[in-house]
Amino acid sequence: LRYALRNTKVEWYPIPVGVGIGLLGLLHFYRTRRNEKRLQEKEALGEVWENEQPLPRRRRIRPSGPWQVQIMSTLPLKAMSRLWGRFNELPLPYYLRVPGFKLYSWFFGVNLNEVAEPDLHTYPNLASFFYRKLKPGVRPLDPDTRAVLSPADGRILQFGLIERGEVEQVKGVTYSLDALLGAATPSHADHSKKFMDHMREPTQKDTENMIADEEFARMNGISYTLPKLLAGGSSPQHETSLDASTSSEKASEALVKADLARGDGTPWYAPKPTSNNALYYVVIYLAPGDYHRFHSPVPWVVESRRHFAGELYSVSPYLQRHLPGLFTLNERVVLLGRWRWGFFSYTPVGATNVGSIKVNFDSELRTNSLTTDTAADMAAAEAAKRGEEYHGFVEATYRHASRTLGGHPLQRGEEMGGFQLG
Amino acid sequence: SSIVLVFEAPVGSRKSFDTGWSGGAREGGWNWSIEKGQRIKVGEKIGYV
Repeated sequence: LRYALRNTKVEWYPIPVGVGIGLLGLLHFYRTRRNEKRLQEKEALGEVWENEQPLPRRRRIRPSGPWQVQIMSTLPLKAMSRLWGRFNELPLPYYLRVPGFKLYSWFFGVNLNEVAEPDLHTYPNLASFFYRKLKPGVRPLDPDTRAVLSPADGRILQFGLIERGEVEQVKGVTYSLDALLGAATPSHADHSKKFMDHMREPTQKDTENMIADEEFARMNGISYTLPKLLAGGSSPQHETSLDASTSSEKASEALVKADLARGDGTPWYAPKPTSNNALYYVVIYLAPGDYHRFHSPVPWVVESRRHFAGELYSVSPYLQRHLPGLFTLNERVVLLGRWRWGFFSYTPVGATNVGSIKVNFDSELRTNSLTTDTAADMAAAEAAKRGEEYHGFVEATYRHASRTLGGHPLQRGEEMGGFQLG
Repeated sequence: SSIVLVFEAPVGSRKSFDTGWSGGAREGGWNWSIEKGQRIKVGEKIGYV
């Protein structure tokens, strides 16, 4: 043995990244299965103490797909993303910054002439360079005020008309709009109930709030003949509806019920069948070298946001082709609101290499964090305890952001937030 | 990362229904101004009513 150790030539080779990830996935899968088995054995013997019980977890959806996707689904993607984020927040040595960022820019096609801060030394790490600002005026807004503008730099992956509540991903793979945006929840009814309470006791203050509440109720599917508020002024339909509501408590309660499920069975976000409107969608993919802040495509009012903790799969076009319903599995922030033509939603979808989603006007929002994961797990457990279905998201409303508009108003082209590393 | 927009708009031309590309404006309806795979930048037009 001594002879062999002394005389055998040892050569080290790097393991290819793909094999390394695969091995990591297998190891994680093995450890999960072993822990589950041990717990089951202990439970069978009655040896499990209360504090040994694992934290109730959200039911993780195992996606179907080829073996690459299967292995990926066993990886701790969020932990990897957080680690990647921490790594990218480490300050780079001063003299490595310029060559490092130039190399990154060359590899991912960043146009350094557009960057607001031309001195690359000022970016302490890759995370801050990734979230860079652009020079004023390099992204002029289209002068056509009837236009919907691109919210980000990127590539158009898919767009079209939504039929039967389904969004096409790519290559004919579709997913349900309910799965993407979330279905109507009791919280919608709660807001509408509050609105109805105002109706029962109409004080001066309540009267001021009525317009906002009534608009919110409309957005959630009660009427859907929305006033063209952003185009200026309220419509006669708006006033008629408000008067009619104040007259009868019975009618108000009917509206609450209609908020959750319309009589004709159409989903809550769908345009009213009698209107001449339809739902359209567009998917924009941001590559690693793109400017990663996102902007408002139209003047609109954000009324609520839903944070789906989800997972953090890559959203590269390759994975979108191979992983059906990718956007409904990933962590995402769904911003719901209305614009001059009715319903409007804006959904930034996270990815492993990006990490967290920031929304400028929502300081409470924390994405890709252990805290929100734990909160989501607890919410799922609480819902299970009550025998209710967990809808998969945590919701917040911006109704008090503006008294007159009932939400947070955004102008066309206004910066809304961005994707950050880690 | 990706951004998905879902919005309500007045119904556009028949061609816009089928392919997304309008090929010509229809008064008051939604019309797309983009093509699949196209590179786009912030502030450029996606479509219009």
